Amino acid sequence: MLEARLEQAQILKKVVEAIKDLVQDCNFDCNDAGIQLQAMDNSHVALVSMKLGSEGFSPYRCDRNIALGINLNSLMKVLRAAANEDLLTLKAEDQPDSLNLLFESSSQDRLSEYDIKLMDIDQEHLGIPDTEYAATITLPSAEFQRICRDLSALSESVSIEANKDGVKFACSGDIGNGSVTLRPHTNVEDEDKSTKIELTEPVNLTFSLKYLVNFCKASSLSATVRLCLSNEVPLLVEYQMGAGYLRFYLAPKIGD
Amino acid sequence: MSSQRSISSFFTPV
Repeated sequence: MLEARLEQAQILKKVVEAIKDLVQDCNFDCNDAGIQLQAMDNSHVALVSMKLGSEGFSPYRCDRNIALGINLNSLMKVLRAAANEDLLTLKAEDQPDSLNLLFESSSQDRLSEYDIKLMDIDQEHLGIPDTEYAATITLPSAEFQRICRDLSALSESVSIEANKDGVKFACSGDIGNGSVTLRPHTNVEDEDKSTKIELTEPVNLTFSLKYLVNFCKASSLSATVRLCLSNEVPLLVEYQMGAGYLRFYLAPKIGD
Repeated sequence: MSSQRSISSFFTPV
């Protein structure tokens, strides 16, 4: 059986909130290492990969591999009933029909219990190769969100060009064009506000802004976001969580 | 116009 307690319900709330518009139904794969999820969006342009390691739970127990097939909208309806600071315990049998969720207020004076029905989901699992990316950019997640939001007002697509001088996000649309260039800098008072660019070769790729704006819903999970790019391969957008990560892969656009 | 690639053309099923 699975029994996993999170110190703060908000971690799972934020994960589900961030991905529920990309993915409707998916399996939460539970094993002794933790809980993982991998799913493509309906149009097969983006891939979501999430891991909450067992060390992020206390206690964590999972005797055998269990796939929890969940409708994310249903899960979100239940998770909205949890306060951010509530303790959240997930429980399921070895061959479960439902997932049990227990919310305990931090003052322990309220217990809420919900069961949601599970579904059989036949999901294709994709192998993601280890990639040495040509450019890795770490920047404040709020900054990335703002860039995507601002440029999406002008265009459907953004080109991301990284070279030794910095990283340039540029777009052009019917009303005109725009760009934002970030240069590496270190904020000595707050490391999370720094922009770091590691580059082995220049890259220039074009992506759909609609998806990037969607990924940015994960911004509340982490103060920083990591963008990994190589020419001709999907962009990796990664938000680190305490004991895991939420990763989005986005296929590039090609041609003009 | 640019065309959107599919993610499954980069990552193969396991």
